[in-house]
Amino acid sequence: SGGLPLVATTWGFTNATLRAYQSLTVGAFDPIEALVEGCSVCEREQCDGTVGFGGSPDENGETTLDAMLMDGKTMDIGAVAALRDVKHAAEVAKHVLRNTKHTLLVGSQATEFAVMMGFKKESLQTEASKSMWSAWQNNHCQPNFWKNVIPSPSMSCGPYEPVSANAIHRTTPSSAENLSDRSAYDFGQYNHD
Amino acid sequence: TISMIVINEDKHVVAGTSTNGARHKIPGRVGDSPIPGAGAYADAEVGAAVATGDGDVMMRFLPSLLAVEAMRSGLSPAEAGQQAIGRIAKYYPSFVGGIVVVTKDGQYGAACHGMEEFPYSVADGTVADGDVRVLTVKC
Repeated sequence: SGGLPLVATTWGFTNATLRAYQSLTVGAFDPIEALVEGCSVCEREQCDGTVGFGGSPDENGETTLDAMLMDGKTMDIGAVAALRDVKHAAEVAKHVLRNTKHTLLVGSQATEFAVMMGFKKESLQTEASKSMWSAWQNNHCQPNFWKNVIPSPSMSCGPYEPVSANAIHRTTPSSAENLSDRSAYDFGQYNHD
Repeated sequence: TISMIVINEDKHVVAGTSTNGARHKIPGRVGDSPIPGAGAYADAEVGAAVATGDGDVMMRFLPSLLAVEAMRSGLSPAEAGQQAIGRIAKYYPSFVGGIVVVTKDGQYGAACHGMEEFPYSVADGTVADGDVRVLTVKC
């Protein structure tokens, strides 16, 4: 294996990989531009429902986006996390890289930064993500990521409140072992980070 | 999640990610993708690594940084990836995740856990016209 130039990508996202490679060999030759173009293909195509708008709704049915660009020559980084209402997360990350001396901007304030950089604010929810969210709600909000709260998160939706500290201490070792068990979340090709 | 490594002919190494994260997360939750050393890490003196999977767990171990540092101390890309993934599996045997690791010269490998196999895509100078190949590694 081996031979430069090279693009390597997780999963079978061949369109994105090809676009980045073409950008590298025919287009701007700038590896950061190639990276952004490649990731942007998947943001547009909503690759496996795990990239871009309209996928992986949170408990409110909202889709939020995370993206990062790292330059291995300068060790400069631009990233956004929990970006709300802006579709082009990799492009916004590029503005963090190019237009700030920060590394990571998050949440609604990252959205305000994106709008300042000229990005459009628009809902990231689609019919598909809305129906995924409804199905989850209709299934007593299972699975979820809560623990040590009442009502019991294994049986019902929130809102929740924390159980008392001594109630937590009564956790038996076997349940503590269960805490490292993440199989309930069905992570895999169509659900992951 | 798309996590990508790009290296041009001048051996300028970059890495990046873009994702909408895990389903049904608590609002405000962020995965490993935008965390340096977790979702991706690049060092032009060594190479780069990118990861994907259960971000709550993976970010606790900074697998991309671990893999790049393992290559810095001489491991192959596949061995480096396996070492990083193995670290996570030791504490979280049921976690799901994959990592793609590449040296600055374009040697690549991958490792994974919790899936039958993990597919990754490569386009490089060894194949005419940079055709994209989808390779798989057994977990």
